[in-house]
Amino acid sequence: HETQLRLEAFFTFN
Amino acid sequence: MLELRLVQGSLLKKVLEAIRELVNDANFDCSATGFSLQAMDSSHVALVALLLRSEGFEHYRCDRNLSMGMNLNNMAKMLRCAGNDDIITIKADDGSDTVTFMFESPNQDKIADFEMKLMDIDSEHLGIPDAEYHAIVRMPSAEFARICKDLSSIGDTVVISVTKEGVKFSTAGDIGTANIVCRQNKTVDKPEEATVIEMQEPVSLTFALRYMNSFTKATPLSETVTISLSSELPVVVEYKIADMGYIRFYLAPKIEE
Repeated sequence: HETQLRLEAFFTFN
Repeated sequence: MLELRLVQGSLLKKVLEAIRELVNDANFDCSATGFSLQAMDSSHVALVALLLRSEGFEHYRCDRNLSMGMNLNNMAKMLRCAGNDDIITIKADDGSDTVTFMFESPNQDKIADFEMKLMDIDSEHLGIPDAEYHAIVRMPSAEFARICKDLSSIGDTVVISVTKEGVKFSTAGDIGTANIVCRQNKTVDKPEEATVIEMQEPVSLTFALRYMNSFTKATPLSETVTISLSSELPVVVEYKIADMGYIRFYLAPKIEE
């Protein structure tokens, strides 16, 4: 089964 | 005081059509650099970054940095009232809760003002570091749109794999599977018809086709699209906006549990 990653896993909030 | 005059008004119409499916509300930021936007979709899976550089406008006045919250569907409704050849001017006064779009026909015989209410939007800006990508594919944007559309009739996800043989787009669904391989092809009549693959190392990533199809709404903005892939990063799908800037879509991958 595939899990959708979110952008927060890669980028940080300013 | 803000006043931005864009002779090629159709560019702004196309930009709105490209992003309004992905994002409902967004802050447009205006600074000396240009007119820009960064917004995520509601599930924080995809992000759009737009830049229209100030030099691309015939007239660009932005006295101080300004952030204007807009509902993109409402903005698109207003911009659809501009003719494709119209000059579009965006105007706002400091502290105002409205923005005005002025449309001028090319021979100046029709001038229209549309005033739209602004909204307060709490948006979170993501810091996107400059990155080295394992593979960068440049191909005709219409070809990429066709591939995404075709594969989405078979499956929900696309595996994009880059090897020295080319770039492969694969999907699987209940009715079967599909693989489309595009080889590097620089021997074409026009540079915009070329498929160019720069690969540092092979990479293979899985993405939701629903988002990829949404990104291809930007196809009318550019003859070519650039897809940048790295195994540790979201994919970047970039459409250059002639002489003015770009629209970049970032999409987080899916991983096998």
